[in-house]
Amino acid sequence: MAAGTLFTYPDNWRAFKAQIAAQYSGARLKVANNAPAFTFGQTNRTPAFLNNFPLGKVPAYQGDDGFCLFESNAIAHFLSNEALRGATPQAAAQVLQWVSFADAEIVPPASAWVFPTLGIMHFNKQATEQAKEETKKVLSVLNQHLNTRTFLVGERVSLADVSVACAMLWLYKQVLEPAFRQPYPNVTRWFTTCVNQPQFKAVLGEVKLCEKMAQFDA
Amino acid sequence: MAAGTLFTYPDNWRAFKAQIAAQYSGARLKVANNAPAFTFGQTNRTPAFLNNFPLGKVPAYQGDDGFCLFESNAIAHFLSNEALRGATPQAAAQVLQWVSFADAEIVPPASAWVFPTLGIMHFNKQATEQAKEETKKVLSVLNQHLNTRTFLVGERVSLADVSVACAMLWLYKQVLEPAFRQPYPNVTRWFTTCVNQPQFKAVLGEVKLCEKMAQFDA
Amino acid sequence: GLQCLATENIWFDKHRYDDAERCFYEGANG
Repeated sequence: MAAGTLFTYPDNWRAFKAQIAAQYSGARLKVANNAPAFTFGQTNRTPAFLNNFPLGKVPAYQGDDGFCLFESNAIAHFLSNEALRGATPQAAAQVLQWVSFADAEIVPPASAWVFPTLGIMHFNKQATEQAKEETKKVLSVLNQHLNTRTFLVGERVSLADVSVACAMLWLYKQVLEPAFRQPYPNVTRWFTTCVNQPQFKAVLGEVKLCEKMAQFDA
Repeated sequence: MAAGTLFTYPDNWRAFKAQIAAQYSGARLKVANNAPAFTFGQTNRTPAFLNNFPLGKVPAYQGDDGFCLFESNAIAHFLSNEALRGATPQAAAQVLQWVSFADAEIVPPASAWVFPTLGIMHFNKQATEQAKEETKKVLSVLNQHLNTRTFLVGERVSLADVSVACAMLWLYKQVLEPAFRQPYPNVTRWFTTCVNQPQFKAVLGEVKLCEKMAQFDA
Repeated sequence: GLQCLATENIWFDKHRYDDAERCFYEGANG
């Protein structure tokens, strides 16, 4: 059973993937996300940190045995159990499919849309409109896939659900107001099912769905 | 043993990952990359294709048993064998780490730098200069990691090498001229070792390293 | 957390590169 420390900053959706995976597998995970254990911008620039994690990025994982990993998908995979990873070769491949889908198709438009509403990026009307259209396409694909499914792969929660749900956290919290998400009821049903799982709740707490689309915060 | 068809356009580095994996595992892979089997821009817009592959993107894989997969990492993983995927939990996680690294750290600057030289996109001086700096950082990380290693994970070729090498194909062919790559000899040694493996050669053919940095192709 | 999120390296332009690549190879395939 894996045991180690996850270095991250607070409220990092990428770190949540690993933390939720550990909840399912029972891996003993200490989260170092504030002083003195870890201060983002300082600790991850020290030679000791960069020696283990050459990109200086988080989340970063160090096992109690010294085993080091970066890249959130790798850490989440390592901290998972077989059920979460996919118990058959087909299921395991489908899990990886949705994990890649999350990074390639969800994260870029989700970030482009949400970051200005959090006040951490300048607003660009064209970029936001483009991001909204891409998000609609993503939601449409997911809605169709989830029409006859409770979870993305197989009959139970997998890393696919963990990765896609975490990638969509900010969308559902900030901008997917009821009118916008209304055409995609299967996705909202699936997302709500996921975040209400005890293992998700233990990490995310209560996830309140967006009531009114956040706008650019100057 | 997996058997199926890979839909793609010719010379698609993302498809190469899956094709090389199949070479290692012995999976029986038909490549449909031209008429009449597959015409990119037409076949992937048909209802039949979109029913199986809702994003309409390639590469896309359909097993002879009807099993469908999209996202190149998932397809490559499915067509791999245990050695390629990583035989231990640690090795498997390290493989995923480098696969994610390829997508997150290599592909964006590689695209920004190389696309204008292939006439795929307009030239933007600032974007190209930034891409060069990011590429240097990537090469530096890889060079350090490969200082005492022949391959990225363990003692033999893995999906990590396949993914990272394929992501760097255009860099090494188009823009990493001798002067630019001179500070990163371990990376070039590793890359050359990979592309000269019989299984890589069977898919890529002869890979000629860049002699003079390609410039913007109007 | 938000300050740290702002430092994340996101490929905001990905869609432009995807579209350009798609158009290029559609053209190359007639």
